[in-house]
Amino acid sequence: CKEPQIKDEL
Amino acid sequence: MNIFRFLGDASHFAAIIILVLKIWKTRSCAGLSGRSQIAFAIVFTTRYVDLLTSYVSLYNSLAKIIFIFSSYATLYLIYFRFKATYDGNHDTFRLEFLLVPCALLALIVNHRFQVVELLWTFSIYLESVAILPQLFLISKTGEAETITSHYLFSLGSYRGLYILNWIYRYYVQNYYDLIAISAGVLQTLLYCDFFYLYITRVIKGKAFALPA
Repeated sequence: CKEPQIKDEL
Repeated sequence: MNIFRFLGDASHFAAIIILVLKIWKTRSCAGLSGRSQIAFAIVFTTRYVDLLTSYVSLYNSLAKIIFIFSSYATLYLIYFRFKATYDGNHDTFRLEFLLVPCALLALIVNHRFQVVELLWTFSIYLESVAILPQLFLISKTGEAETITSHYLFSLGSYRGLYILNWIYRYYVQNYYDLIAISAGVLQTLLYCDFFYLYITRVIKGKAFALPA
């Protein structure tokens, strides 16, 4: 899996 | 923040307000699944532990706090304040049938094997199916109060609007998250049957009832 991005969603 | 996400969040807030209003105005939580609400409380609690670790914006933090607080307030209303009106006999969907598979899937399919990330992944999977006890309850009673159907419509629309937001972000920002997208699509699909009945009945002023 790809690197997690910053979670800016709810 | 694009228009689709804004509308999605607005729809989510509206759903929560409608839910609390329904319970407060009718002094009753009849027709509501406490088990779905337990699932939502678990969803918000596990997803928003990042409140402590990462800051995105004031809007983001406030929304998270409101979602967590309102989910526990709803549980209080159902299981304590208006417990006498709770339809426990019909609310029989086994939550462990959702919790266990979602936990296992989160352990297998995730972006990174790390506590906060695993909790986030679990919450995304659980949210996609958290409405099932509520839909199961309606299928058992065969009907829903109009205000409950408004609640479900708002709640279902929210993830559908997020899908538009993800399509937009894919093209404009080259941002995408396959876990969120696939769970969001499943979540929205689960509402399709309900959407159909809502549009063909409730919008035309009829009561929400399942076809005989």
